[in-house]
Amino acid sequence: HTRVIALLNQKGGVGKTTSTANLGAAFALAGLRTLVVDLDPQSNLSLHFGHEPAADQPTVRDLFMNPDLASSEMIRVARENLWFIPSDTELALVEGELALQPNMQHILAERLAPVMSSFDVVLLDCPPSLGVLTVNALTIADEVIVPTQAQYLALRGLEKLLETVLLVQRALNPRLTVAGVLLCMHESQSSHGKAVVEEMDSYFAKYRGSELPWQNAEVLRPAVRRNIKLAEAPSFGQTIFDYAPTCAGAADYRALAEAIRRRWKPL
Amino acid sequence: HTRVIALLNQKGGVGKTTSTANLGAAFALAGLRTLVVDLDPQSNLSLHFGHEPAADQPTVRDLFMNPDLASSEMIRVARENLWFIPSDTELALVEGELALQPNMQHILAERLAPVMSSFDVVLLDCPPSLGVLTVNALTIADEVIVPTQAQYLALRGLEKLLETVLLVQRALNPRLTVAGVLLCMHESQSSHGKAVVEEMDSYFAKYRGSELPWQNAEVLRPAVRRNIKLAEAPSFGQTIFDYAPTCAGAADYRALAEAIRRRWKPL
Ligand SMILES: Nc1ncnc2c1ncn2[C@@H]1O[C@H](COP(=O)(O)OP(=O)(O)OP(=O)(O)O)[C@@H](O)[C@H]1O
Ligand SMILES: Nc1ncnc2c1ncn2[C@@H]1O[C@H](COP(=O)(O)OP(=O)(O)OP(=O)(O)O)[C@@H](O)[C@H]1O
Ligand SMILES: [Mg+2]
Ligand SMILES: [Mg+2]
Repeated sequence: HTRVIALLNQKGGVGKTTSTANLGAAFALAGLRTLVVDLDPQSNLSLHFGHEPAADQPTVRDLFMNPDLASSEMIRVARENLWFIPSDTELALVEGELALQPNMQHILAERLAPVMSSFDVVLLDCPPSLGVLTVNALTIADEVIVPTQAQYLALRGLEKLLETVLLVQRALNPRLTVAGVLLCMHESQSSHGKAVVEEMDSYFAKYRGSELPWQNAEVLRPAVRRNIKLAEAPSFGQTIFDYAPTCAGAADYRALAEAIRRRWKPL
Repeated sequence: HTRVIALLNQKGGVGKTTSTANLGAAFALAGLRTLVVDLDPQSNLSLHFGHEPAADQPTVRDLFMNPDLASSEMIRVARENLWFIPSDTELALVEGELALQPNMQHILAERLAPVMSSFDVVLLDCPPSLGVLTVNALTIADEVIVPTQAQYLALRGLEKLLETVLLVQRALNPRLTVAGVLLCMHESQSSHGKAVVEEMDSYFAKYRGSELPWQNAEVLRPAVRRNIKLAEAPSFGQTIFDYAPTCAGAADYRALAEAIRRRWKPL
């Protein structure tokens, strides 16, 4: 059974792409057949795999706009056990074009359906918005992970995000759940950060046993600590496991991948 | 002569709002009559001044959509020498509504015109996009400052931003210039960061004496170093000069405000 994870946050620069690339690489290193899909017109995800966009190669845009091209044509190899579908800047046009079509929230689900059985886990890197591309991700996802910072302003965006999740779960994807927040660029010494994490913990605790998609959501542990190597790795076209496999950033993403997997099979 | 500065970057979470609030506070402390305008529906700017949005009070949305209300009605006092116009989430609707009107890039300029002479400097906090609200800011601005990080990915967004500046300068606002980039959350020890700064310096050096709006642009100094107090201050409704006036973050923004002022009157 393929697990589909959407990494979502309408706020920019919070660690969605860094987390998608490095969790994907961690799952692959653990032996899972992993597909990573870049749904962001900014197209940063492929940089972590050393891929520069080539004008003639199919991308996520073809997935949405070119039904005659088989979905498997868009999948490239990144590493052992790790495949990806790159984005390109033209994907920005898709949001406008799709808005006019009926059933447009289901296109990603339909296009990925034929390839799902080739993978154990699919990760979807979302753009910083709650628009058509993100809704497509939510329509196919089993679980949502919200990369964020343990900072005051981050809490303010969370309710709007959960509102969107609820709408999609009720209207389009009953299987949708929220796994929780992934703390990125975390400053573990900061007392302000600790206070924000406590507030997030108690926020989610309130919803246990409710009928809401985040009833089992939590602050995922460990947090991913701020680590300059995580920012440097894509400039060399590498995941953290290529660039600095013994650094704290690699340890954090490896441990987080295991924590996420443990949630899939409660014993 | 009132200087209007637009703080712009289509990327999210790069330090636009933190910089607008704290540069505004720094100018006010230096004795300049300062107006700060929040053009972002996320409405984070007022948090730095301890202001929570009140349902009945006019905001930037009224500036755009309610011509019968005088612009001065929307201006509130933040501190001595410091005034602001808050935003609200409804401003998100403005982007859609305005797109249908002729002359819609000039609305902010027309609405601020009656109050300009009351201020020495006006700072415009832009949303993370190059849409209608940002174009309105560019149409009235004298100079653009680009908050960004000294990181590989940040360079990739800069060209698109400058393209938009050029379009506005040629078609709508001949006075528009780019002052340069403001390095936020800067890690001064990082060799990767140093390499990115060097690349930015030489990028701008290429355009000296060109006819382009960024011909005098530079990497502004000092950089604003990463400092957790800058993230904590808004959670207490304070600028950095209230919250921690002797910390590195306050020193950096104070020095940066002076560097920006020095550019206005070359001797
Ligand atoms: N743990 C970390 N430590 C240090 N830097 C980090 C860390 N995680 C991410 N970064 C850096 O922070 C910046 C933003 O991260 P990233 O691009 O992953 O965010 P994003 O949410 O995908 O942004 P966008 O909304 O623009 O897609 C990048 O320059 C990245 O290299
Ligand atoms: N120098 C700094 N040191 C530490 N944290 C900082 C610094 N500058 C900004 N931050 C924090 O980084 C986050 C993003 O900053 P900010 O909100 O100013 O960015 P922005 O560009 O306005 O974001 P948006 O695009 O969402 O409007 C905030 O939580 C802020 O408190
Ligand atoms: Mg991203
Ligand atoms: Mg902002």
